[in-house]
Amino acid sequence: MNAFRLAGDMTHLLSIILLLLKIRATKSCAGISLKTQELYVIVFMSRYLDLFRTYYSLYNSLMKIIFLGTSMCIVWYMRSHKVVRQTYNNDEDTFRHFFLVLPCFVLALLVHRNFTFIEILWTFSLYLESVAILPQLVLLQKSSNIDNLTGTYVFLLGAYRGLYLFNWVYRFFTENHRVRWIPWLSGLIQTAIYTDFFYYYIRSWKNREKLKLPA
Amino acid sequence: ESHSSSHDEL
Repeated sequence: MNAFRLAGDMTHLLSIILLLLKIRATKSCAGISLKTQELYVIVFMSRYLDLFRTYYSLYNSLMKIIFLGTSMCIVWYMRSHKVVRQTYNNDEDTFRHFFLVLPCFVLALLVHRNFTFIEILWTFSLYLESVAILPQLVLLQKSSNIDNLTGTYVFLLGAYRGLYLFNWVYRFFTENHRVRWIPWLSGLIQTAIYTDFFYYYIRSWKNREKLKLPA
Repeated sequence: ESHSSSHDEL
């Protein structure tokens, strides 16, 4: 494993820890999109099916279990915890899952490497992950008051796939020189979706101002 | 073969 990959995974893990910390410490999920969090549960469930089939490493299995467990835990807090769920921005989190899940699934049926159950679900998870942040970004645009933890959570979540892009370039030149269009393009689109957010996040950080996205 | 390069990622 190279440094980019490890940095990407750690950034991803840190983003989730930060979100759980926000929820547990402040007893609030204000500004967090339940739609996005539910999409991540779908992403992890469809991608990590091979947990029971192929063993890569202890690191790999542990991280998969952590991502699955924490994503379900976050959704549970937002839907079922009697204090936290009352802080959820129900009226503003209006994006429909269906419009993301269905096209991604159809695309995975059409564009994939092998027509097998696991491979189709793996491809679907990459397509869905690339757009899963959209409900969260829409919610942030509507929010007049984005707290630091929420802003940093989204920043780290976006940075993680960006670091994976470097990891893929590195692996291309050091390992087997194979082109992997599906993860590469999905990852590129995923990172590009954050571009605007990165710009405003870094600007607010440099100017020590509160983060605000233009509507 | 199909399990190299990207299937071992998260």
